[in-house]
Amino acid sequence: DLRINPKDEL
Amino acid sequence: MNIFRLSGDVCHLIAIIILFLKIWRSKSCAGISGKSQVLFALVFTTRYLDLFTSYISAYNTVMKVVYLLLAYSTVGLIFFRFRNSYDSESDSFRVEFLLVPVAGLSFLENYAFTPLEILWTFSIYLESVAILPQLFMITKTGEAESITAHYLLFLGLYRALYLANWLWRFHTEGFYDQIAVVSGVVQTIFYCDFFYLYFTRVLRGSGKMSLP
Repeated sequence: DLRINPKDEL
Repeated sequence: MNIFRLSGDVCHLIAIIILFLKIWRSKSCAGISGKSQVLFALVFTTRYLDLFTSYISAYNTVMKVVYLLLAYSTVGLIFFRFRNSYDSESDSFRVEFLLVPVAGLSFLENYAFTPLEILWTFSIYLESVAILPQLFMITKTGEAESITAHYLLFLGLYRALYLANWLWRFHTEGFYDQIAVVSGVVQTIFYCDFFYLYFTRVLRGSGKMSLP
């Protein structure tokens, strides 16, 4: 699975 | 954080504030789709659960709280305080046609099969279609006040600027969030027709934006 993105965006 | 991301967040905040003030000051939510606003509140709720699990920055936390507060306040104005001005007749989009596919897809296509990740994915997919009830309502009533058009302009610009932000981040740091990018493109495409109308009609100064 793709790298879980850091969710640093809104 | 880059200029595209920051200006995108500013546009988003402006849009939400424009809408809230329009309803609050005119004491009416005529022409506003309550369904879209509920969907946006749902988007923020399912996306910002990480408020309780991870701290990214003061800016990130503050913006999430502000978005949530304004979203729920707007829903409150529409369905409680000024509910007699809510035009439920025209706000007839079947949101279950959005929620079911979006929920199904978020279980199928996600980065990890964990509750938080699936809810985040759900919020990303839902946001791309959340404006449809509002756009549908405008086509149904055939017109929109120019303040509503300004709201939609900033709302459409916000995700378009996020697309530029993702291009920039891909170019500078190799960051690539496939789910967010694909959904962001779909979301922005839905506004294209409106952008055309906005720049050809609203800016001509005709007080209302009347659709063909």
